[in-house]
Amino acid sequence: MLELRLVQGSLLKKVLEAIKELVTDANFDCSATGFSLQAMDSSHVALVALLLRSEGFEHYRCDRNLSMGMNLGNVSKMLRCAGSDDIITIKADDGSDTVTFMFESPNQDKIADFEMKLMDIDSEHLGIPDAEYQAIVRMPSGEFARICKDLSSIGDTVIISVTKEGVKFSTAGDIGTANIVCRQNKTVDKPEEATVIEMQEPVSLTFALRYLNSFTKATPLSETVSISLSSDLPVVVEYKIADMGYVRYYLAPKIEE
Amino acid sequence: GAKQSIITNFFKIA
Repeated sequence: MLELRLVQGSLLKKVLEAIKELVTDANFDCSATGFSLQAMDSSHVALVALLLRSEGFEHYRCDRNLSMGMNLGNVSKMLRCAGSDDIITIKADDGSDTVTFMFESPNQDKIADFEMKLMDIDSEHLGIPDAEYQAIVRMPSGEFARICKDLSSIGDTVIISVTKEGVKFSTAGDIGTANIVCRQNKTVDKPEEATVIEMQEPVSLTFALRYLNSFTKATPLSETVSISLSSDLPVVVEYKIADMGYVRYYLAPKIEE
Repeated sequence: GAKQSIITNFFKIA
């Protein structure tokens, strides 16, 4: 028996919008720790890892570990039927081939339940080793989204370079080139508007902008984003979900032959 | 040019 009640149901709606472009089908894993997902995109270039900790739910009952295969487009269709202020409860019985999403309006005057068929998905769970990153950039998530969008109108790839001067995003295409430098800026009114660079040593990596733009679908989940970079490792683009967990995207770099 | 690597080059199946 599984029963997860999330008062801030809009979080779940935003999570689905954040991952459904990248991944078509995925297993949602439920354990005492929380509600999680790990999946690669179809070309195995990017990986998304989601965690919603059990403590973040108003009610969390998960009698045994359960893995539920879902088509994310279909989950998104169901969750779009929930109001933005609705409380969402996810329910499943042991051995059942369906999951139920229950939506309650804030004043309890409307209650809806949507039952969705589960699917069998063969997915490989990857071990993500703890890594010391050469540079971690924290910046406003909206600023990062703007940079990725702007650069993708010029080129297909971005070189992200971190030095003590700041973080530079560069691209080149048929019509020309573009460079955007963001300097460390801690002296802002609100901490979420700061750009903070923790650098052990300079690092420069090349990535496909198409994937980074897909990651920015998570922007509504968090005011800030952190970008962790090391030579010869996938970049980690993390959006924290307040008090609950995170959506992390890993993107394999482009490597000179 | 640069070649796109894949995630499984870096992270192994658990």
